[in-house]
Amino acid sequence: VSRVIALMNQKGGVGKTTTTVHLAAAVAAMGRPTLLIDLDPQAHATLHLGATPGAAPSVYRVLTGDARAEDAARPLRSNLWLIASETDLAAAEAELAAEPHRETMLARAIAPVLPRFEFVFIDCPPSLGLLTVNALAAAREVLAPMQAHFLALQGVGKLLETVRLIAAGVNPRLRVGGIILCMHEDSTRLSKEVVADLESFFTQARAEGAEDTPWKSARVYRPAVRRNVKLAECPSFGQTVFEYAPAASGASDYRALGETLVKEWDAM
Amino acid sequence: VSRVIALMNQKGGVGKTTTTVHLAAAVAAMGRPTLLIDLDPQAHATLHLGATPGAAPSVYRVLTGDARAEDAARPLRSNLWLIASETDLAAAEAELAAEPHRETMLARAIAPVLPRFEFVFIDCPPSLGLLTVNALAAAREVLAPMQAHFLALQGVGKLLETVRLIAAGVNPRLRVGGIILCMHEDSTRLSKEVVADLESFFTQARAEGAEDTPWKSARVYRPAVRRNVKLAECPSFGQTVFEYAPAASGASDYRALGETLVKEWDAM
Ligand SMILES: Nc1ncnc2c1ncn2[C@@H]1O[C@H](COP(=O)(O)OP(=O)(O)OP(=O)(O)O)[C@@H](O)[C@H]1O
Ligand SMILES: Nc1ncnc2c1ncn2[C@@H]1O[C@H](COP(=O)(O)OP(=O)(O)OP(=O)(O)O)[C@@H](O)[C@H]1O
Ligand SMILES: [Mg+2]
Ligand SMILES: [Mg+2]
Repeated sequence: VSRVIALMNQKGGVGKTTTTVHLAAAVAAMGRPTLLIDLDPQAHATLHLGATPGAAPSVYRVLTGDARAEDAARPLRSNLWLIASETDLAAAEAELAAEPHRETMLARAIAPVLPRFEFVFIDCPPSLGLLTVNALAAAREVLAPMQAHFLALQGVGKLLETVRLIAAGVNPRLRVGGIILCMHEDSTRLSKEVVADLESFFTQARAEGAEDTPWKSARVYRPAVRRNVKLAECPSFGQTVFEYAPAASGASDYRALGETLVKEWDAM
Repeated sequence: VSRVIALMNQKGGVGKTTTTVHLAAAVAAMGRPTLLIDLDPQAHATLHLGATPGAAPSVYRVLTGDARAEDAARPLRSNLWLIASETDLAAAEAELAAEPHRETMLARAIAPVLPRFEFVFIDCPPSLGLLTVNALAAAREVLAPMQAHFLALQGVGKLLETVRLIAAGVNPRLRVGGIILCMHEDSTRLSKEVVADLESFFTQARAEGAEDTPWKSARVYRPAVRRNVKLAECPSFGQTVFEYAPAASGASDYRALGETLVKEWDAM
């Protein structure tokens, strides 16, 4: 069985790609076979890892059944494989809207390769469209990267509702693992207030007698990923922060989160 | 004639909403009748200004012709009117995909009210889908809010290509006004490198004999908007930074940019 995680948040620029790349790299570095799927037409996860577009079939061709996931997955680092995004993905939402079973294209396409991977991380675009729905239909759980800002907080309700809809429909096992705080600036009053809001929301959801929701056992993951310019610099070299600045706070924060994910999984 | 500006960038979280709200508020405070159109299903510009959803017809109803722009525009501050976004907008991209002339729904719908406004600012979602295309078809010019980061820089080419397509098709007068640097941290090497890349790109585009493109007279606007937590705090009070923290750097940066836009317009 694989732990398939969708990194999703319709709010833009909250750290989805940075989190997908670094959780996948951290878990792979711990010796766990890991697949990263770039489901964003911006192809930023593909770019971040320095992958050459065109060296293998794109995720668009995997979605449409034109190529096998087996052939699209390429090894990029030890234990880390990628199914890359290319410019063809931008047309997917419009082109595939009328496909029968359009929501489970990804889930069906990757099923044959899952046995090879212990962890699968899916990067999503900043929207709740067909690509994100495909990621939710294929995943066991959702981690929502989030900046502790007011505007980002507003979208959490809609994010959870979307997960609930998918869990009630095509993917009953889907759960919300929790929130990953990104670009975190602990000292501001704003971030303290937003985090307090999130913590109290999830505490209530976990309470005895609360409704059974997909986020019933969700939490705010620790540590928060602190704002660290090394995380913004490393993609320009096609490197992870572990390769670019292994002593940076960004490296230690994501390494600790990767260890948590592996420990949780081993305990399941 | 109205100066209709689309604030657009498919990269998420670069400061589109914050820039739309504050340029509109700054220009309105200078006595220029201004309309802000929230074309993002997240409805963050609407939220930022403290507007009550449902108090007037939504932009979705204006797009579909179900309501007149005249009735949807509501006064929110002196000289500042809003056509608000609501949750119904999320379905627009899928629902309206088959409409004839779907790209110019917004342009046709707002034409009757333009004579009342000297400036119109349109906030876009983080994508290049139908809503953003409608904003580009209705606008005279594009301002692209941008963070001086590597990943954000990657999307500029695609952004310009999209503008070129619209200018070659439904909206020949569309021009790129330039880049608005947001959340700017001048001291980092990364931001200096990204800004230098942008400046040299636009200098070459302006050069004698360079191809005539919609970005031929584009530039990086000054001042850059510095990172300033007051800009992230003010939306939680439904206020602009001019109301919330008038002495903050965010207020002076956006006020200066507003003055530039008005001076440019008066000189045209
Ligand atoms: N902890 C951090 N500290 C500093 N910069 C960061 C951090 N995390 C991400 N960044 C930078 O912030 C920007 C936004 O992050 P990222 O692109 O990962 O967000 P995203 O949610 O994937 O955006 P989109 O919605 O466009 O897909 C990027 O330029 C990235 O390099
Ligand atoms: N100059 C600034 N300094 C500090 N925070 C800022 C600044 N500008 C914007 N912000 C904050 O950064 C976050 C992203 O900005 P904003 O939401 O305006 O970007 P956007 O491009 O509209 O995002 P989306 O792609 O989701 O529409 C918000 O929480 C906002 O409050
Ligand atoms: Mg991303
Ligand atoms: Mg926005």
